[in-house]
Amino acid sequence: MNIFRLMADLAHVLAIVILLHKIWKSRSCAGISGKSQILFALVYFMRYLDIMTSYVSFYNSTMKLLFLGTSGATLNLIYRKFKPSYDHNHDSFRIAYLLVPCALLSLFLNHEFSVLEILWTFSIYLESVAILPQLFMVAKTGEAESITSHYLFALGSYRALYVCNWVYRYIAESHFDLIAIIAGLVQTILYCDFFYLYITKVLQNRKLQLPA
Amino acid sequence: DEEDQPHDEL
Repeated sequence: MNIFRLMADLAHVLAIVILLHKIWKSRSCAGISGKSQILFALVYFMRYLDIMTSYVSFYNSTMKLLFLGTSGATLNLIYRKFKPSYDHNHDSFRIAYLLVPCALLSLFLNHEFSVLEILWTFSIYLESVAILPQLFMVAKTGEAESITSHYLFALGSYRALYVCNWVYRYIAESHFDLIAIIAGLVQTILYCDFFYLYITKVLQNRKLQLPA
Repeated sequence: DEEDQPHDEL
């Protein structure tokens, strides 16, 4: 565990707290892509199946359970409790366009051809693009509430900090995992445009509004 | 060896 990894995980937890708090406080999930949340839930479910087969640390197991639990809770809020506020007309990204290529890629590019390893690989590939329905929704509506922007910034920072963690681990421990690194870079790059808007607009107390 | 290590990241 290094400082980048710890900060990354904390940014991830912060993102989840911001999202759940926003939905709960406003009693609404307007502006939130349920499809991205379905993909994230799928990511955690596929990746953390290893919680039953391998033990890394108390910290790891606790975080895995936290991510599984909170993603289930988020889906419950969006698709059950506050369903009337869910903006499904604007959440029109076709997730099959992400699921199919990720599934095929994980069958061909993996560390080991075993069920758990392929599911882990699939989850890594899927996570890298899971935010696209949300970014697509922001692009379609042309705006995002500040709180949604804070959520996206925290969530984007998480993988960017993991990239720093991987550089650190490569230097300090000669450890590297090419699949995770490349997918993490793709994931971070997808947020770059948003990061730019966040810094130039939201942090100056202006609403995130895209030019028409 | 490397292959048998569990994934230690989240």
